[in-house]
Amino acid sequence: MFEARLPQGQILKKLIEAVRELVTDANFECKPSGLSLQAMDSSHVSLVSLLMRADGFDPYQCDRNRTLGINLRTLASVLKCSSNDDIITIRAEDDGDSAILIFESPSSDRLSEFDLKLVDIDNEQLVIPDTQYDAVVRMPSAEFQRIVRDMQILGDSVTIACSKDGVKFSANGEIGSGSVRLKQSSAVDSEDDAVTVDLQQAVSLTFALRYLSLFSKAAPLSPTVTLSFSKDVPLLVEFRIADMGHLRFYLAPKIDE
Amino acid sequence: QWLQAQLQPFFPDE
Repeated sequence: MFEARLPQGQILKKLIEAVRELVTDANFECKPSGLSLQAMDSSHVSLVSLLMRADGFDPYQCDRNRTLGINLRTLASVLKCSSNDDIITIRAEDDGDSAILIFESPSSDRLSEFDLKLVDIDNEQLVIPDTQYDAVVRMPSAEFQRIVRDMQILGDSVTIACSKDGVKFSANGEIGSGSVRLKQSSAVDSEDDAVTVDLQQAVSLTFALRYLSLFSKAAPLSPTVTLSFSKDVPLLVEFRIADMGHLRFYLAPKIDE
Repeated sequence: QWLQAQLQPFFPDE
């Protein structure tokens, strides 16, 4: 049997809200080490990679590897039936064709149970190579979300330029052009508010805002986001999930026609 | 003009 109990159930709610517009169906790979998911969007331009380690659950039980194919829109609808402070348990019997979701109120006086039919998903697993990035930018996730939203009024793509001074986002379109420049923080009260640029070499890349906007829906998961860039390789946008794992998005670079 | 590249050439199949 597979059973994973997540005391902070709202993490799962935020996760599924963050990916449901990008990916329709996904295979949850359940292993003794934890839960993972890898899926591309339908146009094969971006990839979602999720990891939730077993030690982030309490308890976590996985006797053998299981693949749970789940429609994320259905899952999102079901998760809306839980409260933000509910404890959420995911359970799957060995010979079952469904995943069971249990929502438990903090005082355990309310228990709801939903049985979700599993779906068969033909999912190709891609191998993500280890990459030494030219630039790694860390910033508040709310700031990332705001910049992506602001740039969308100008055009459908954004150029992100990283230098030792900071990072500059710029867009131009028919109505005009604009940019937002973030300087590296010198002194901040909280590390979560800092903007840092870890630079091997200056880099400037252009990406479709539509996808960055979808990625930025993960902002409620984590106070900070990390953007990793190298010339001619996919952008990595990473949100850490508390102390238990991460949600990563990869986006192929735009190419000059 | 920009073209959005596909992801697969960067990440080979398992």
